[in-house]
Amino acid sequence: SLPGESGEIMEEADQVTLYSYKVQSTITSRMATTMIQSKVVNNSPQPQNVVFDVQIPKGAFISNFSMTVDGTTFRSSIKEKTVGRALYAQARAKGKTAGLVRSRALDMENFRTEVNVLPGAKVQFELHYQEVKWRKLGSYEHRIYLQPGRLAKHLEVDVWVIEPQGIRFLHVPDTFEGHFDGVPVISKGQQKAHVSFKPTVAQQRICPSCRETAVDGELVVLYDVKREEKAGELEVFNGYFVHFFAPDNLDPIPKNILFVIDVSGSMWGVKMKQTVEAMKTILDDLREEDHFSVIDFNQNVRTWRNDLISATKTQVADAKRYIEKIQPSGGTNINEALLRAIFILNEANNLGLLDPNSVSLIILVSDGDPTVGELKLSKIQKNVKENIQDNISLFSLGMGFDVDYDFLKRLSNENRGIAQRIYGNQDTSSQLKKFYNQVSTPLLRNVQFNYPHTSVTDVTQNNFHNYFGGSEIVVAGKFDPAKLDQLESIITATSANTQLVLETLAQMDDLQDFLSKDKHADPDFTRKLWAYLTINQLLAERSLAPTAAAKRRITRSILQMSLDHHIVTPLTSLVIENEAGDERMLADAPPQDPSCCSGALYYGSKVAPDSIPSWANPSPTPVISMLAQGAQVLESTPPPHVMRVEND
Amino acid sequence: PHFIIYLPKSQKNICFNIDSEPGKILNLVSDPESGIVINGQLVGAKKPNNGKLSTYFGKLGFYFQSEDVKIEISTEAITLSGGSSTFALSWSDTAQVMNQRVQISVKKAKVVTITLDKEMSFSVLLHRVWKKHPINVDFLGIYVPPTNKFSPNAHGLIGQFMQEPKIHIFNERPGKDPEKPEASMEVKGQKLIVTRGLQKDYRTDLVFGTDVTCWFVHNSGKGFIDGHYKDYFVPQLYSFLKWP
Repeated sequence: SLPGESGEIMEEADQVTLYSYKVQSTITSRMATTMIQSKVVNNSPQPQNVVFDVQIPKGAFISNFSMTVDGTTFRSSIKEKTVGRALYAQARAKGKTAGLVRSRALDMENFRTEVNVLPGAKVQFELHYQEVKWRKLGSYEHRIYLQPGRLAKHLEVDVWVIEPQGIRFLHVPDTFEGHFDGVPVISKGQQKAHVSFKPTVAQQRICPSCRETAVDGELVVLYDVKREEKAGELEVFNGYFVHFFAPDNLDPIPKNILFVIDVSGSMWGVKMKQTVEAMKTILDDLREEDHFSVIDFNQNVRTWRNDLISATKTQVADAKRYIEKIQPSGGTNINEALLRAIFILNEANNLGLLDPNSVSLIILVSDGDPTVGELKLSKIQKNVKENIQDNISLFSLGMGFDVDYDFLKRLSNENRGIAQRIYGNQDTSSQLKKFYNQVSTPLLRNVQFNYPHTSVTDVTQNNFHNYFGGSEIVVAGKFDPAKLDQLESIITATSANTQLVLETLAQMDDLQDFLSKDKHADPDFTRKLWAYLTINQLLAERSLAPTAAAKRRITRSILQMSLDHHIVTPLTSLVIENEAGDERMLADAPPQDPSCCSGALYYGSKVAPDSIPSWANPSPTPVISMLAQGAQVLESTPPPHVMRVEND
Repeated sequence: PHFIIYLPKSQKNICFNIDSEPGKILNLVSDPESGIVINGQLVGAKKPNNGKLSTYFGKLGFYFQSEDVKIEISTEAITLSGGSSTFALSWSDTAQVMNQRVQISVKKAKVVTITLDKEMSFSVLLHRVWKKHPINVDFLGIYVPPTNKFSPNAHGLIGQFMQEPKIHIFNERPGKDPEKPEASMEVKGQKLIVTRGLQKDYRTDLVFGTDVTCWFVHNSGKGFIDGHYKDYFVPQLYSFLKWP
């Protein structure tokens, strides 16, 4: 056993002692960088296998890993996949492995390394990864998966949240069923907050006499920033800028929404039951000014109504009764179902039945690939693209792992929407409802971000079909600080019957002293966020590339950026080697579906950053007629510095 | 609030001021025929100064009935309500919002310009004071340029002067304060004593303002405005004035 600093004595029987498990996570303006470190000692007289198993959020990019075994340090470098493999083949590590594997959880990946160590050996693992926080349903959610695997003499988790815009609220929900009540300590200021989670060994125990740890789950930090002051926040630093846009004091825009639900035989049981349950709640949430219908399909396509119906209480009640009667059976004809939905919306649009200020959405829920009718996914994709009008956004929810998720993603991304994977189990209903709530409140349409100055380059997607309440649109780019002393942006958008032009000017040194004052603030956050956004959008664009040449070009730029920014992406690998270079491990990213910005609600498009819509004329010069000047001004007798205004 | 009324035909500035209770709403323009109303709600200083509590415009309301658009401008936010939608901006934005024929443009922490039909426009200036000042509070100024777009029946503390009254100023003489000459002014059948004074126009210089000399009418403009200033109290920010 090892005398601990805190004087607690570990049990004799421990073969491997977890001396320290430390997590440090800093969120600087939505950009989160996390470090997980663990130190273990092999107490047994025999060699032992020591495992470092960390779950990281799907879509996070690993930026660094190091391992020290008895003083021999293995460091990581990022290599192009084939290069990485070749290096690994040359000098495989003995008794050591490392790898990234897809976990069974929806939104996570596992980074796992295993090393066989001699008696008495000390091992330290350290992993760094970064991710962007997407605003959902009015807050940002930062999850840290804690899996020390055993009691840790020192267990320290620190989360710093640094938001120049100001923190509106910050909350750490109880995710350990009350076991650690009062242990997370929150200290919060205007723009910074710190969450500290440092349970003692006794507190870690599942029960007072137990040897297992209760620290096995996720620590969640929920927060939102202040946005009453300004509708948009433009942050510039180090030659990069990030632009956050999330106005929420607007009234919802009416929506025309079609629910296209897979009722094939594979949906039988809990999937259908949960889907029906979710749909009943969702229909109840529709607003009076919304229009909707329901299409259910297996090898045949049925509709509750063959056209859009106003979401009055009676109509909603009727639709709910219809849904309750659905019995899943038969095959899956996605092609026909989607074309029927598109036809209904197009028809209504052509007949002028849609409120010109409304938005049109299709939400497809499916748990499998087509088995009837058009089976070729690319053909289905083509059919949809050719028929759907550009005022319609298509969102796809892929249930479980039997559905070709990549297909759903392409299908949605190409038609102004996104796809999301959900589990087909007991909480399908809550996932469906949660997704619906993200798109239930359209507030703005045709949101476009413009940066007129010519020295602004490499802007990420800056044109978005919708903006939904509770979410946030993020745009980033580069600029030449030598040529600008302030960066101007012009956001144009339309809501109900209003057109908005929002100008923002950011001074170059706005953030300088703010970031310099806090040692935890990441001065590199703008570059990282830009790189993260750019790579993810390129990954999605790659899957939609129309030609092989275009695909190759995108692949090259993704690879170059991954190497430049030192991150593991589907095109790069983590090569971990000792100093001598005669032992290596290889960690490949799993064949991840190239989604854009997992968790992001938007897949926009790019327009030239200085193509401001013609109806918007920024920086108006107010027409002020100099009324009072008309009268001759007598020489003022009191000295000008006296501001004297007549009173009665 | 202080008023400067410019009379283009006689080329004169006539000024007066009104002090009333915080919370009261004064009607500035009321034109049922063109469906336009502008009201100002008073806000008081943090405490009396020399025993007297000054009041300012802390909130202004514009209502364009035919567009069904209401605009509330306070020292904190600018809110446009049109039909079923509301749109709020803050004085920290530089923005434009267009709702059919009504356009609002906000110049960050300076001025809001409301334009109706590209013809009629109003400017509202924000006066920010030192937050910890023991007495002063933020307040707003409104500027209504001359226009013939109002109907002849337009009224209100400002609206009534869209139809320029005839004035005759004569017998200018030294006043009680040697630096402030007095004169007699005939207007609307009344004969008033007016005093030469200084007011401020802040449109070109938001901090110091530009000196504007004018003939000051005492007693809250009595005799120069129709009736008594209390006749211009209205119950709501978007109420039309019920003129006796």
